[in-house]
Amino acid sequence: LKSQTRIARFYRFS
Amino acid sequence: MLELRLVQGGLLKKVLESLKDLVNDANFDCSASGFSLQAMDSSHVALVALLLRSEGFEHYRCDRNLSLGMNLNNMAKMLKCAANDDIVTIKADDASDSVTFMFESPNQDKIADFEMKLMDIDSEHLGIPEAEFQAIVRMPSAEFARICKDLSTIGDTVVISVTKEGVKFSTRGDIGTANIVCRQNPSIDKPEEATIIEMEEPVSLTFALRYMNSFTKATPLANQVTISLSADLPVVVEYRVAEMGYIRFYLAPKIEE
Repeated sequence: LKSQTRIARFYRFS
Repeated sequence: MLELRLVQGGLLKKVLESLKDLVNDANFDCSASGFSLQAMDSSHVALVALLLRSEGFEHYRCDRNLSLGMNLNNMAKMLKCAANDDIVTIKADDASDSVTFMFESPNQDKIADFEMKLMDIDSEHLGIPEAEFQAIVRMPSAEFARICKDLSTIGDTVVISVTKEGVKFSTRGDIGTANIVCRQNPSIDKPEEATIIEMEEPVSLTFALRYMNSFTKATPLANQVTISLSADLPVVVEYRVAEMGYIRFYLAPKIEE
């Protein structure tokens, strides 16, 4: 199974 | 005081039609440089960024930075009342709790104004860095929309794989599997029909088709769509808004649990 990642995980701290 | 006059009012109608199903409420940020928006969908899986540069407006007055919180469904309802060739003006006072949309017919024989209540929206603003992508695919937007629609009748997710052969869109579901390959096609005579692949290295990522289909609501804005991919990063699906800006959709990839 594949789970959906939340977008903020990528951009919150950048 | 904010006053933005857009001769191509139909563009704003199309922008709202492409946003309203993905995002419920959002802040439109107005500054000297332009009219912009950044918002996540309610599941916080997708992000949309809109920019309409001030130079694209016939008249652009924004005395100080202003954030207008709007329900996009309601804004779309109001803009639907404008004709496609109407000139649209957005007006707001600094301290006002409402925004006015004014629609003028091209020959000035009909003028309408619609006032909409603003909302206080507490939204998280994410920082999106400029990224180098492993692969960038530029293709006809209608073709991309067709592929997403077709694949979503078979499965829930799409695997987008870019190799030097082309870009492959694959899905699998209970009834079977589907693979669609689009090869590079420079189409010099009709650039709007071109498929161009810039690839640094092969990349393959999985995304939810439900969101991809939602992004393709922006298809009427542009003949071409740009899909930018890098391993383990959100895909960026970009539609240009005439010469004045863009609407970019970011979607986090699905990962192995």
